[in-house]
Amino acid sequence: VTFTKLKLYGFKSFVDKTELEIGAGLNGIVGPNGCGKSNLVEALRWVMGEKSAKNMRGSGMEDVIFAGTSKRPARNMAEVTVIMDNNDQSAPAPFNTATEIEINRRIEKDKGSQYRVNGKAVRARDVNLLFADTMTGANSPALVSQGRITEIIMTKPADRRKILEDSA
Amino acid sequence: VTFTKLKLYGFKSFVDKTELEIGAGLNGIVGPNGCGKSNLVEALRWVMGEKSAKNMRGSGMEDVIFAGTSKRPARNMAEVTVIMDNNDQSAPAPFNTATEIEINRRIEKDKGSQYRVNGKAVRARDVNLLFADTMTGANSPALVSQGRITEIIMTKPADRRKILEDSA
Amino acid sequence: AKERLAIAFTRVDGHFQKLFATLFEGGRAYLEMLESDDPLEAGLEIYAQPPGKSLQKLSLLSGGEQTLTATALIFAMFMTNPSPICVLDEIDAPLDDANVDRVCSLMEKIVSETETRFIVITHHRMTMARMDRLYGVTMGERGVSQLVSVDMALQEEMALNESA
Amino acid sequence: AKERLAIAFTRVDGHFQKLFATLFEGGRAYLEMLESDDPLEAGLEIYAQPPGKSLQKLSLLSGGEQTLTATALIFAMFMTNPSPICVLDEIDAPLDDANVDRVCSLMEKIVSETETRFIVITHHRMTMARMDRLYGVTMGERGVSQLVSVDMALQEEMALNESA
Ligand SMILES: Nc1ncnc2c1ncn2[C@@H]1O[C@H](COP(=O)(O)OP(=O)(O)OP(=O)(O)O)[C@@H](O)[C@H]1O
Ligand SMILES: Nc1ncnc2c1ncn2[C@@H]1O[C@H](COP(=O)(O)OP(=O)(O)OP(=O)(O)O)[C@@H](O)[C@H]1O
Ligand SMILES: [Mg+2]
Ligand SMILES: [Mg+2]
Repeated sequence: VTFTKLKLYGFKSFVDKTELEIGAGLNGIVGPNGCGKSNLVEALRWVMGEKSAKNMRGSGMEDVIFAGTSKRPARNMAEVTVIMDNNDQSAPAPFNTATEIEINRRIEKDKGSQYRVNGKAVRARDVNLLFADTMTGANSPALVSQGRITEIIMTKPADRRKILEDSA
Repeated sequence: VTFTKLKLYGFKSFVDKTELEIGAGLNGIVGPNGCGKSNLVEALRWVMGEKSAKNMRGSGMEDVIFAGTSKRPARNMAEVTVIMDNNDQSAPAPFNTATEIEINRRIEKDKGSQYRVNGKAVRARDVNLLFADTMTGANSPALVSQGRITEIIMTKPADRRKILEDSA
Repeated sequence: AKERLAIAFTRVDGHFQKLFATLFEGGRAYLEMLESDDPLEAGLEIYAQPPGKSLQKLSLLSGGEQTLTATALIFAMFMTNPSPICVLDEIDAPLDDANVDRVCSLMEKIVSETETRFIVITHHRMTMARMDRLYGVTMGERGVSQLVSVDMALQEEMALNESA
Repeated sequence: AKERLAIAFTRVDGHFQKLFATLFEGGRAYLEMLESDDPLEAGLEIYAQPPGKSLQKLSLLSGGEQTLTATALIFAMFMTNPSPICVLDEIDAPLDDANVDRVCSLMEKIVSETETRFIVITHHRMTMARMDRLYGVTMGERGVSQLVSVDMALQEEMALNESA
């Protein structure tokens, strides 16, 4: 499978519909401090099934919903979609027949998260399995968050061992 | 008082005699990773009376002595000198009359550290007092080591409080 | 000693609030000493609100915003206990150009007001360009450091070459 | 599970040793799993020897050397469990140009061998110049992020302007 697109709507500072084309090779993301780059990373982590709000700098899962500014009201829903190309049919069952796989996660205030794959409602664990098979997932070594390198350098050997265990 | 010069000899990777002119305003230090920039900072911290080898990335105080390379033998002595201009006579007694104050710390293998001020042997605590009066010292907020900023951001509130206490 | 800490806290907080507004060109921040039975909560907490954003604990800001806020705190502690020398080892790594520019302006302001001499270690091109003089450290011979003076014309060129 | 960890450890260490030598253009490093009664000592320790230097624990290396070594470990874990996507949020902040260049070369090598797609967040001018395409995130309206595509000519110029 190949990742091709990431779409955000109402996710943290990305209140308006945003689409990131994930092309082949190296995709660079630049911008001033505080403009939203790490939020993009967290959106991908979130749609892949991140369970802990702490791993996304929040205290509760609803913290990912656009909280409003002086000019724009807060929203009560956030959603992120990641699109994968499955032309090589390497995706796990029951998704292996689709040429394109669209995974969507949506959260509404007081209603929790809802997952959909190609429009069909699924459980969180189905999404976790889907990504576990492609070797990616919210805790995969493939998502290196800001400060992770410092964490590896600075933590006690016992915590570093835990990082290795989690990636195995 | 004003700082005017820092001299190193045998201190970590500065095996040859090295002299840094500390001019007025902003003195920038640049160079590739691992070339010795932070060693300069540690040399200043050390000559001001740093007591803990851990604060200088060592396990013992003798770790500051040049440890040798394939081309150069290890040395058995390291020394650092910092020179202060005291034209405004603001230095504490008994050094207040000298126009220039030269503080030297030297360590020899198996012999420990020796301090000298203007050539005269003094105790470590005399040096600590000298720098405490000019508001600088090995634990002063005036020496921001690499990673200190991350430490302030990442530590628990209790440790952050300790940082404030130490600087008071 | 408890009283001394309270006095130090008030003075540092006073400087911190002003320096934050200077470095962020707006917004506000303050320090808070939390008393709590929970040992993970008790201690010095930092609240910050960059311009146009909402007030948060330091941990919820972006990486660069956290660094700039901690920089304001470091300078606040420095100005509470000023010293003829201030040494900063790579404090600008996560900052963008605009923020590096403001940190350098703050250092220049401190120099003009107090005659403090700064030693600034950096990989950042813009910081290099703002220094009064540059020294380079090299390891031409492996494991052996050498200090060289970098003249201003070369300083301009180095700032163009060193891409950080 | 203990056996799975041992297998993972051996594979990660294998990749780590090669990647370290690639990123440092020499030298050597290895991982060690320490059993110890002291909880502060037991766990995963990293030993590294940059070219021409002596073997040390990770904590004794310079800031940039530590970062480059941890980068080798991260890529080693990645290559043990490869994935179609790899996202790196500002891993190059403490690195000088020469080291950034080698990290980019390593990413390009991984791309050519595995078709992995990378998303690389950076402030570093040289990293920007090595990307296949650039996206900019801006907050023209306060508190609201916008994503824009940056074309290659502008990419060259941005790499010249963004001084990190
Ligand atoms: N729920 C939310 N609603 C609105 N804005 C939010 C929300 N959560 C976070 N933000 C905003 O997103 C911004 C953080 O963005 P982010 O951490 O992605 O910055 P960044 O581009 O990575 O910066 P840096 O270069 O400093 O790391 C902050 O300004 C924060 O106020
Ligand atoms: N006692 C010693 N004898 C010889 N060399 C030493 C000694 N102690 C440390 N070194 C060397 O000094 C170097 C570290 O230098 P330093 O930490 O100052 O680098 P740096 O310029 O700050 O790099 P960075 O930009 O990565 O922070 C290492 O290569 C280390 O091997
Ligand atoms: Mg960020
Ligand atoms: Mg350093």
